[in-house]
Amino acid sequence: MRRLAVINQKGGVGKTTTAVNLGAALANVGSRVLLIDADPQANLSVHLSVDIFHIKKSVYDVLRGEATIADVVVKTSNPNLDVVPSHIDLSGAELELASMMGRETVLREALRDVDARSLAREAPPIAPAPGAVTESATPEPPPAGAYDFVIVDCPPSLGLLSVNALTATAEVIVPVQTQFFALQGMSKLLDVLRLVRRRLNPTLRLLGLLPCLFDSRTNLSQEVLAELRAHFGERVFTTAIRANVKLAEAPSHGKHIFDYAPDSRGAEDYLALAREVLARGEQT
Amino acid sequence: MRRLAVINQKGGVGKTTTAVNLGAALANVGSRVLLIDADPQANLSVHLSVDIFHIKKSVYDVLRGEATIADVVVKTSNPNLDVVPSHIDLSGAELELASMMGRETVLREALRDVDARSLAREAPPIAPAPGAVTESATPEPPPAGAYDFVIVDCPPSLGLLSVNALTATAEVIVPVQTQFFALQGMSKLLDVLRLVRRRLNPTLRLLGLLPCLFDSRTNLSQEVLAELRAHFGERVFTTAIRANVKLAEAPSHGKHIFDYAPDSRGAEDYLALAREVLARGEQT
Ligand SMILES: Nc1ncnc2c1ncn2[C@@H]1O[C@H](COP(=O)(O)OP(=O)(O)OP(=O)(O)O)[C@@H](O)[C@H]1O
Ligand SMILES: Nc1ncnc2c1ncn2[C@@H]1O[C@H](COP(=O)(O)OP(=O)(O)OP(=O)(O)O)[C@@H](O)[C@H]1O
Ligand SMILES: [Mg+2]
Ligand SMILES: [Mg+2]
Repeated sequence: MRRLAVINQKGGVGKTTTAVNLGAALANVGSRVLLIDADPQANLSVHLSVDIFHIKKSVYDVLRGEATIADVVVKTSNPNLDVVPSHIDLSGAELELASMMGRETVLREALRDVDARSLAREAPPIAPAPGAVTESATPEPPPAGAYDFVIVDCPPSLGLLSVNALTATAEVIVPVQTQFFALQGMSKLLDVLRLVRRRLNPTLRLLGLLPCLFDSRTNLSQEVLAELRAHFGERVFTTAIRANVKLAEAPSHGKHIFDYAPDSRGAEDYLALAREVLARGEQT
Repeated sequence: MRRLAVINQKGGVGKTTTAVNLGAALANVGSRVLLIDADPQANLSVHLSVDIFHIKKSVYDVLRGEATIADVVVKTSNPNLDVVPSHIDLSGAELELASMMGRETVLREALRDVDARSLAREAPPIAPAPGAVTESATPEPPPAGAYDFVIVDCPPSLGLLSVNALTATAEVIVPVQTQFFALQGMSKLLDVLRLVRRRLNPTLRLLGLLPCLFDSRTNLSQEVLAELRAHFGERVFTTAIRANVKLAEAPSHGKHIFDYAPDSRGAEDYLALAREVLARGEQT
């Protein structure tokens, strides 16, 4: 099971849009995907039509240890795509978590249970003992909660919710708007990744910087993209997500881009990203 | 002295762009303006060419009670526009503040000193006693630190830094991107304003919702703007800030829009906003 965090403390750069549509693209090509909304704004949950005002439990309860991930998971229109929704109360979680023991590791602990079930699915079926009666060869449905990908959407900050996401995952995608402020915050973010790797999660690695809201008509966008590639080289995804109004319209219909506008540039770009994420595969 | 907070927990909606350019517009029409950068990303500081890596003290020291605002103020190219810069260390401030007594009121306390000096400037000169020798009638230069406006730029969250800003100010401007997620977070933000008014700052009022990044070419922008005006009526500024690439380019030159592109739509819109803010004047 691959675990990805989508993070950037700079606001409005395309984190939620990326988590939703990358998740949907991976689900469409056959992966089982769990999206976790770790942002109190609950944009990801609303983007996928979760009625956040009437759900009983959310990621907030998971972080307080009062529910498991299996308790709060919500299905979407795609059987391969599930969501752990957020809730408005989550905005109080950072202060509540601040005094808990191992406060940065709560989400990781909650994901252990999910991981175990996914491993059970990944493990090759144990060859039956010679002569044992075996049932027909129809493949077992995956155990509930078995996933190929878990993707966590982070709030625009480097507080305890984001650190929980970085401790619970192994790979990081950093959406970067191709505008001036994009480069400014990178050094701080990379410092935090290094610190988390040293103190909390040695397996954490940067999967890539993802250029988002790229508008090829403006010099600014072109210049920032060129600067990103010059600075970070291979660590920038080949795929750049172009500005496309369909991506901004899709959330108001409660749909990801493949259900809302499957022939749009946005759908094309996120499918290309999914293929690139699969190709960059987990370094085991 | 009018004290304004520019806030919205949704990221990337134009908070910093508004604080900088509204401040500059007010300064250009003769008001003395102090901008306070309360965001650890320090985008406002960099936008106005403050070298955040080499300043000794910042708003971080003010919040810890180790410096006054007068100690950290930085001048800009415009004599009417000063900045209290941010610093990358500010991102640790929320956890540090969490256990301090009166943690939400630290910024308000720091501004008291500034306010006193501004009052001294506002007070009509005391009429000299009859027969007293008076000096020539040249107007006194304002005492250092005397301002007509203080504008605080907030991070994209409703944590302790933002609550400090809401406790230290009397008027709130909420930049709202004319996109779907804009409406989703409003109810939470208005709840927080009510709570701060009830518990910490009875004078706090909403000055207005400011449509930002408005792109008249897309239906989405038009629809969201129409919905904002339908929902919030008078509380939406008449001025809408149009999407204008010059506004996105200005920060990479370390200038506000009036120094970078004085004839642009961006300059026009922020000047119109300044006039509207002056017209909406403080309800005394
Ligand atoms: N490629 C794109 N083309 C057009 N609009 C986009 C694109 N990506 C994102 N958007 C829009 O831009 C806005 C910001 O995107 P999004 O909410 O995904 O960013 P975010 O980083 O998750 O924001 P926050 O920091 O508040 O969590 C949204 O209104 C979204 O619909
Ligand atoms: N009217 C506009 N036209 C074009 N670009 C704009 C406009 N307003 C803001 N921008 C650009 O959009 C991006 C987001 O704006 P800004 O940084 O001011 O938002 P913010 O709300 O302060 O973000 P954060 O939540 O990260 O603090 C920046 O790259 C900025 O240059
Ligand atoms: Mg988001
Ligand atoms: Mg900002």
